[in-house]
Amino acid sequence: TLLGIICTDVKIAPSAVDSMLRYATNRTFNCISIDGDTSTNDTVTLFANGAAAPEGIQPLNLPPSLKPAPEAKNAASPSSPVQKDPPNRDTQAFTAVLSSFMTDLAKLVVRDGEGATKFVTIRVRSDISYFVAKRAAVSIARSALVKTALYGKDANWGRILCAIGYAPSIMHDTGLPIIRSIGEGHARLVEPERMSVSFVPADGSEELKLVVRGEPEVVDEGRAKEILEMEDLEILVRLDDGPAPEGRERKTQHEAVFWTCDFSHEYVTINGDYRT
Amino acid sequence: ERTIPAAKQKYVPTAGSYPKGFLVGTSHAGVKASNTSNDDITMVVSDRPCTAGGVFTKNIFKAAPVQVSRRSLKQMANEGFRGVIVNSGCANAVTGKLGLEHAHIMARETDQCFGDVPGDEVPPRTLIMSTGVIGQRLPIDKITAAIPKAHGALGSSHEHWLNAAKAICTTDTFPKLLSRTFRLPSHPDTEYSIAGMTKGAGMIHPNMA
Repeated sequence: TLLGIICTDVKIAPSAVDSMLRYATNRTFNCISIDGDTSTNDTVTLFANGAAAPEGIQPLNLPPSLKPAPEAKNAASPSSPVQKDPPNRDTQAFTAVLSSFMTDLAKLVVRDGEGATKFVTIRVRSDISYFVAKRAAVSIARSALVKTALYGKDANWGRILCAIGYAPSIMHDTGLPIIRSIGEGHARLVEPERMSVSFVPADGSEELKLVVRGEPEVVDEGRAKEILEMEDLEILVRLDDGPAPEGRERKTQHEAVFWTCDFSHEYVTINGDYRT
Repeated sequence: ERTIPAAKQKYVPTAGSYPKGFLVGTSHAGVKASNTSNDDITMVVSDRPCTAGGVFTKNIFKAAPVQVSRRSLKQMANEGFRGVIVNSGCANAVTGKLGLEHAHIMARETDQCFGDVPGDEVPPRTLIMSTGVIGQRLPIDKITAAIPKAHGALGSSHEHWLNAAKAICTTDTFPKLLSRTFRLPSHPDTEYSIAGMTKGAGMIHPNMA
């Protein structure tokens, strides 16, 4: 179970606090996975008492004309917590602080995954939408076979592609607005022959390309092992799923980031005997 | 006393900047029978009524504390809250009507620590969280006995916050606590703080709204 308690001495209007928290949650705590199980108790709360605010100052608020975005639209357009005009500068600044703060808290949870030995960032880029990129990232993060390979330091990129390939929303959620907008002819968004996968080392050294546009690279297994020995690892996936001709640089890219860990023997030991 | 693995110690802060007006306290209830010494009750409160928001699991089997807290936030329109009471060791999930009653009792018991006891027609001013084993009843008497002790232990030091972050843990190997200061553009002379603690190590794939 995930629990989170966040307290601040900023003054926030009661009508705005849920929107701020939801917005921050969508890109932070809702973007982590340890074992793929969603608890019955997950809760994150935000308390704001205004104790540090100067006397007479107005509480942080969303402009009255704005309503919180419905959840599906939020997922499709996560760059703003609201639908229209930008909120005032203080609200925007606080929302940025809250999001960054919650990202750091969420990452700590992943670092403490039961039995985990690795902290894995999954970064997926899509030409079409954040939504498509996130679903691919989630599918990789939930794959037990990807996670056991990471534990075993096996650069098994085939399992990564496999996990993207069965991500249900990419193939089937054509009823959602973001998918419908690109037309029936593009219902199948991800073309295996356009996809690329790399490992990005945590030490800033050059990425190790595993697959480029659907074609496997000759992988330097020694280098792969070196990268997989590190505690932190990034898996970078380029879906290359836009309508632009192959090879042309995209102007806009949507990026989903998800954090997960590997899957070890210790996880089974802990959870095979939890009630007692 | 749980020991923190050497590799994880770098994630545990040794100091912090905590928001004004918030106090935290912990106590031992022994919710899980095998826990004979670690604190498992955590209270986080504001010294004045405050704005509160929450995001909750979308799992359809929402635990009793989730249901009660959601209802309180809605009924109170996110204002007038004092804080949150947390127990670790038992999730109070899939526990039926009695579970809901237990969650309500935890909130009321915490409200009583502040003297101002609203009638039953008014929602509690305390939110509730529980974590641990699913499908077992809360040992509510142990918890109600420990709540005043957590209130008695309230404080605002780094040690208080760190102990609170430890007391909400279950299979976690280290307490997860962060704090930060920041300023807002319209009045840059004012320094604000934000602090937070989190727990979780397994059954983690949150989908909250």
